[in-house]
Amino acid sequence: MSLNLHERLSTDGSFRLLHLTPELLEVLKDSNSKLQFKAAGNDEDDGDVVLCSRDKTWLLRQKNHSNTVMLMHEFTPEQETSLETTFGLPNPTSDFAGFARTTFEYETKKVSGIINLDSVPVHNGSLDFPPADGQDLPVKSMDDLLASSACSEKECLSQWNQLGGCTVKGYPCILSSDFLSKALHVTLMSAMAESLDFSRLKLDETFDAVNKDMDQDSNPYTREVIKTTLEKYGKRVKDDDDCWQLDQKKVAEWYGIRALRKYASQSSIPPAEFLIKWKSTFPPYAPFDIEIEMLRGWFFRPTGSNLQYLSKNTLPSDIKERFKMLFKLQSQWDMDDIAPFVEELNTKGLKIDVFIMKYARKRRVGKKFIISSR
Amino acid sequence: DEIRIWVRYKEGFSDAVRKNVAWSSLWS
Amino acid sequence: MPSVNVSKRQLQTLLQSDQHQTSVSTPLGNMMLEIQGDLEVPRQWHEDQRFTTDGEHQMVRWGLLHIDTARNNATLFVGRKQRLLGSLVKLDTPLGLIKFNQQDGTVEMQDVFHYKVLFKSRPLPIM
Repeated sequence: MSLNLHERLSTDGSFRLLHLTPELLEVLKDSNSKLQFKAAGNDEDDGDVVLCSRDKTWLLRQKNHSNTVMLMHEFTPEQETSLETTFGLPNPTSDFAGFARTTFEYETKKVSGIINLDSVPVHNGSLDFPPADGQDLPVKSMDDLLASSACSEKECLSQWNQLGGCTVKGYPCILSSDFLSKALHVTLMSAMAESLDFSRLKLDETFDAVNKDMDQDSNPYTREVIKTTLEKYGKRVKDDDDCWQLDQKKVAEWYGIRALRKYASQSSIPPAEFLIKWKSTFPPYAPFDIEIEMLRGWFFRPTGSNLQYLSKNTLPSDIKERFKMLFKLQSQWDMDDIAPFVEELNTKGLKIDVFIMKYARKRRVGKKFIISSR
Repeated sequence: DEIRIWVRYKEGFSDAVRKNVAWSSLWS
Repeated sequence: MPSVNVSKRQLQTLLQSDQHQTSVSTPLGNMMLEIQGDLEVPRQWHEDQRFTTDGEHQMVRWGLLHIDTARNNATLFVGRKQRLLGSLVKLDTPLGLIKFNQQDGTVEMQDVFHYKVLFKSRPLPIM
């Protein structure tokens, strides 16, 4: 087969070549799917370009190369092309014309999409939020939030729910830790008062229960706030929109962390005493089981078995410094107690004991592994 | 012959460099 | 915070029927040609039989590509003096051909390449 090759005198610089992984090819084949190029940030060249389907995000990486790549399209010449007889080959059967050249390809690397929370305010339940005209709020809707995040829609919403994201009069905001705790407490008490089923909490019923006998003018627990509370502390019931199963373990842990902060920040507390304090923070008759081990990653034991609150946010981000600090606070640790304080720095994804062994010493004492400094 | 149609050969092939993509470069 | 949807209108029938490229050109008539070197071609019109016009486009005929489909070998004659030996190569990762329209800010995926014609060897003289 012989082909005449031509090139346009003026080529088109608007073409690009994009690596299509098997996952991307599947997205293309699905007629209901959509693909979108996005750049995060507030300025056109601020953030990196990503490609998003409904539930996945790929980072674009430009791979330059040194070859000539010509993109060509078959065409039928208007005039019969004069035959090149120099080469003694069969007469060409078709003609192709180069319409573009490229010196790079866009590789596509699957990444975890990250929601963009710059400019999303924290809402503490104040009735003054949002300001009357909303002009001070750059992110005016959930569509704005999604458009400014280098993230697929599904990843964005999932992170949003876990962070306590909410909308107040349509404006996206993050509920403050204190406000979320109050909303959870009020929701639990109201749900128990109305004998609602924790495994099937419907938004309408829960909202009505919370708002029963509430003065609407000073009530910060809007439908959206209740929904945010259910999203953060529950799991959506399959095939039932607006219905959640309360995650009792997650709720108990939330109360436990706040109890540690309240009763064990300045000085340590015996475990038995702490359990009583923890239980006392729940709404009366709340049916949640509690165990100290649920709060691993939130306490250390300065002396013997006493507990004292410790937040990862106060620890160094350098791994060696972090271990140094942890051993200064507590000279010997159970493997299970220290792991939650260091695993976020295990960026290479090693097995956690292998990772810890790079920076500490492990010895077996009875049935347990004790971690201490090298 | 002022009409020059020619391949200037390159001994090697390089494609190691990769960089993130800025929005404006998609359109330029 | 810019964003743009990727239109796949042109590809739709191709993708639905699961047709894809199995030879030199795609079902939609596109071909990807790669040469290890710089290909010099005139950018100005000359009164010469190699220069033609097709619709609004002026173009120059610069080469002849011969494919031995049985062996996937390819020979490229460039100008009147050079001959390159190469082959039809299956791409490790298919490449989408995407057009970014600056005028209206739209983006369209126009085709998918599964093969390219690649010439990596030093050009030989034509005897």
